[in-house]
Amino acid sequence: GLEETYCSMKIKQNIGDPRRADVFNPRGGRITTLNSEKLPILRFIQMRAERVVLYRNAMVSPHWNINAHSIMYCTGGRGRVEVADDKGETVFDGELRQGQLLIVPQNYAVLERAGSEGFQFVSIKTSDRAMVSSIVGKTSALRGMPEEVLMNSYRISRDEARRVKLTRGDEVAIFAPRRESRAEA
Amino acid sequence: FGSSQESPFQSSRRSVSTRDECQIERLNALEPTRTVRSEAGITDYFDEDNEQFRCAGVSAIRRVIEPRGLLLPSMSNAPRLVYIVQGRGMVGLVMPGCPETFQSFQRSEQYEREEGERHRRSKDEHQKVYQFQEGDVLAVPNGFAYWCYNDGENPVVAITVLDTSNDANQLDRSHRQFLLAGRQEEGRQRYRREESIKENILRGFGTELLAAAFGIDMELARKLQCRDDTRGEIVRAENGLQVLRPSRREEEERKSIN
Repeated sequence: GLEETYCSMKIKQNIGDPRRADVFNPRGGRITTLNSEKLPILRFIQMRAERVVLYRNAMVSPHWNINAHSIMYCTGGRGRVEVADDKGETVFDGELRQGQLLIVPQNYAVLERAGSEGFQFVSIKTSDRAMVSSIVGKTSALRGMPEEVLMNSYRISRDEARRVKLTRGDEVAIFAPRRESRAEA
Repeated sequence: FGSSQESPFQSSRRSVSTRDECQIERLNALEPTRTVRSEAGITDYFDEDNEQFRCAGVSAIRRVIEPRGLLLPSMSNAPRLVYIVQGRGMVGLVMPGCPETFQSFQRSEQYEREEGERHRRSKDEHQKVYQFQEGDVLAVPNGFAYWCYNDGENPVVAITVLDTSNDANQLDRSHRQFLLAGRQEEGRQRYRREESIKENILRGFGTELLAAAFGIDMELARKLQCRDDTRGEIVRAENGLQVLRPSRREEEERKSIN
């Protein structure tokens, strides 16, 4: 039985090819994920990988990793990265350059913005079914809450709550820069 | 999120051996050791450093939410079960990636013709809101944003047990609450005198970058960071909380429509 299952198991999958992208924004960039649905052996090692290519000044939606740590390794360009812990304190605020690695613990909030030359990184996650919760944008945490919850939580008006929910309302995972032209990938 | 499945290569990433932590000679009935007062309620924390909690790999919290009290949105590193000891209210659980299925559009369009601008303004859409009452158990996965509101006339009393040794938690075995709004004093422990402030996670980002990410102005971004908010994690919704939720009357009305 082992020969039929593990021995012949597929062990590699390319995530650099742009045609394999799972999320694509022509003004923002792309994200290609590799999880245990695509590569079943990941179920056994309980890890997954993600390739992120951000164009100039684009951002990844602020988010946290629900059930995994994330190890970011910059493969090209440079980006500004900010990470906040459970006390709301900034535990990292700096630039990640090619060859540098950053560990983002589970549930810590993270925000990434590409510099003028773009930002490419690989993110290895410590669960084969790692999930992300975006804070803002389509299907995000704040978008999923009633306006009145936001109004009372942040002491803001209905109009402001609506702007918080909807300004990035049609964008998912990757945010294109505002009033910026697209840079080369 | 069970990551164990039937993996032959199961990771030993999380060492949850409790052998050393369960050398307990005597069990004691426990009471909260730390109380934090908010604008519209109280949060009682049990001492998670107690050997009995460490042995079980859990943490516990008791909350009292006054009428019109809103427990601000937050998430934590461990899954939890909440038992409603008393009271009734509503709870919102934001599941990442899921659509906003509670929508006021249809209803608004129906009423707009009759009542004009007033209903047009009330358009909103959000994820499902659940109503709870005394005796209910609420299950909240780790990492899911969660808020709670007391729409009854009596305080809501809820006991929460968090399974910090659950496989879904890859941090250490301390309970960590990540506020999405507001800020909170951590309170005074019986044996520790220090007090500290817990800020919401948006405070950890630079205001300029936050404004760019949300696509909003700096002033509104500052408001989201709640820098001068002293209300704590349970705030009072002065005008109540009007959120979308189906009523029995609406169900009956809908039956008569072809």
